[in-house]
Amino acid sequence: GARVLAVANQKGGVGKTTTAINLGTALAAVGERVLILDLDAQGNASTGLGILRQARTLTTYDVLIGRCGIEEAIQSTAIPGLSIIPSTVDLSGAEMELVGAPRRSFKLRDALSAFLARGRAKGGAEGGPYSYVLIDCPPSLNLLTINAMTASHGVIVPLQCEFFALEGLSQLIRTIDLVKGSLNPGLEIQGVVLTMYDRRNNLSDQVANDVRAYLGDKVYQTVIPRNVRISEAPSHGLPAIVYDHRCAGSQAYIKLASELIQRERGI
Amino acid sequence: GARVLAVANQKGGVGKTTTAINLGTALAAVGERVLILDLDAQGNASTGLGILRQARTLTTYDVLIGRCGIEEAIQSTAIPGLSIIPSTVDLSGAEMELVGAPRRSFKLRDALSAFLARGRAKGGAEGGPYSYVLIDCPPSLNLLTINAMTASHGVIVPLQCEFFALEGLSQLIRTIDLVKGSLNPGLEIQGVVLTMYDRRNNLSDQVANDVRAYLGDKVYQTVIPRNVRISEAPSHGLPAIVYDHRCAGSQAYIKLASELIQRERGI
Ligand SMILES: Nc1ncnc2c1ncn2[C@@H]1O[C@H](COP(=O)(O)OP(=O)(O)OP(=O)(O)O)[C@@H](O)[C@H]1O
Ligand SMILES: Nc1ncnc2c1ncn2[C@@H]1O[C@H](COP(=O)(O)OP(=O)(O)OP(=O)(O)O)[C@@H](O)[C@H]1O
Ligand SMILES: [Mg+2]
Ligand SMILES: [Mg+2]
Repeated sequence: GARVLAVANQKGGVGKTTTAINLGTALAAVGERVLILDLDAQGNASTGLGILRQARTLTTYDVLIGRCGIEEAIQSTAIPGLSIIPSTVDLSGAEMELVGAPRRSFKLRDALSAFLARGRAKGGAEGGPYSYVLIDCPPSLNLLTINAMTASHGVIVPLQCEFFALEGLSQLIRTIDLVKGSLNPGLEIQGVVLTMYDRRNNLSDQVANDVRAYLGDKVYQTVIPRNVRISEAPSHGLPAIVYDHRCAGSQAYIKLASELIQRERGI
Repeated sequence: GARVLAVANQKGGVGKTTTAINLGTALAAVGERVLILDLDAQGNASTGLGILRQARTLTTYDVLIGRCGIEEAIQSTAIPGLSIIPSTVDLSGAEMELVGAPRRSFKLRDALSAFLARGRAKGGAEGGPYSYVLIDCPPSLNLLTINAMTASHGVIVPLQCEFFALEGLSQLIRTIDLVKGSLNPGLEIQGVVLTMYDRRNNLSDQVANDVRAYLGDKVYQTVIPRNVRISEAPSHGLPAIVYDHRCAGSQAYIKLASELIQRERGI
């Protein structure tokens, strides 16, 4: 079935969206069928994949409040094999609106299970049309991120090689444990991805060594370097891998995708 | 009286905390009396000013839920003239806890007004012991950021010179207008500060030009360069200005402080 992975870290600006877009594209490039859920009201994953604001008629907000099912909100992207459910700023109201709702933490999980069940009923592949679902989370441990973790098999944690980013890691792990203990017993840390690594900067090495000492094999071997082409790509509505597949950043995300598939096969 | 400024931007990792810490330190260095309110559950401003986790007994969370007044939660820092009310992860529960509370958007404003009134009653200076209050906001437009904007005279917007950061600017301005229209008629954009500017990268120039075309004089002349010493300082619990006052980043924040004072005098 589809493997659902939340891309989460409450620290801001660590590369969650960049990882969801580029890892998703690299997985699609090797034949996986990928769905990205943009669960951030900023809508950066939607923009980075070229979905114009005016084209976001049905969004993750509509799915969460039950106005439509997953399949109605899916849009294709310019990348073969990669689809998305976009987001708009409406999503920032979801938390307040769902506060009193029953099963508020399970809204996304319930919508995904219903979608996959409908796919099976129609005789489709066991996992529905997708082999991977990546959820781009907002910089917060709010109800949206809890929904993503409750709906997921694992969490991919992009970790910027900076001091403040390291500080938040233990809080994030505690939250994953809380969700595992109460809402989603199968949840694991699928992996930690070091991002914006700058070999000219001692701090990057210190953070990388600290994280590997703390989390061992959970940390991917592949490290994503700081690379200006990565930050230029979104202004063209393209993943870095499409905008410039030869640059160091794109090559790192391609390597990350194959390391992820190895890791998933080992499961 | 004390000028209250919220340091806000829902985009993550744009330099909010770095700006609150270093602008606060630079203002204190020229004789202003500064109070920083750490309104982010990550507690990065508290850590960056050397407040250990175990020393955070009374926090902004306690002030918001009315467990104590402002003066009880204030702690001094290693920087003369700079005090802080720290934060802990408890703050991440505040939004859900305050959902049903009366005047939930005014909790911080009410606490600050009561503090300043008590100061005046004791015969203290008109504005209480502080000339500036800087509020470090979380990467979200949630109730905490709304509380900060409702309590403030102006908003300082750190804006990273990157495409995704530019994308969120109009949403942030809409939110400031909403707060101005309903909760705090005196609220203005005090200024936009371009951060992590890298002159080797065309993107920085494009973003800087776009923002200046859009917001004109609201954008500070002073631009904060990307500078590794800035990201190293927090691991020593020191502001960059103290850790290395000669580096380009520190010099930029010192210049920003004097430009801010000029701007405030013009008010
Ligand atoms: N490896 C990299 N090299 C250079 N720039 C990068 C890299 N990864 C991400 N960026 C840039 O850094 C900024 C932050 O990345 P991104 O927006 O993906 O982080 P995020 O964690 O999703 O942020 P938020 O917390 O706001 O959701 C963006 O402008 C992005 O283009
Ligand atoms: N001018 C700069 N040069 C280099 N690094 C910087 C600069 N400003 C900030 N940083 C680093 O970039 C990262 C993001 O900055 P910071 O944490 O201040 O942003 P923020 O907006 O407060 O993030 P969040 O959205 O998580 O609250 C930090 O690791 C910080 O040390
Ligand atoms: Mg993002
Ligand atoms: Mg911050």
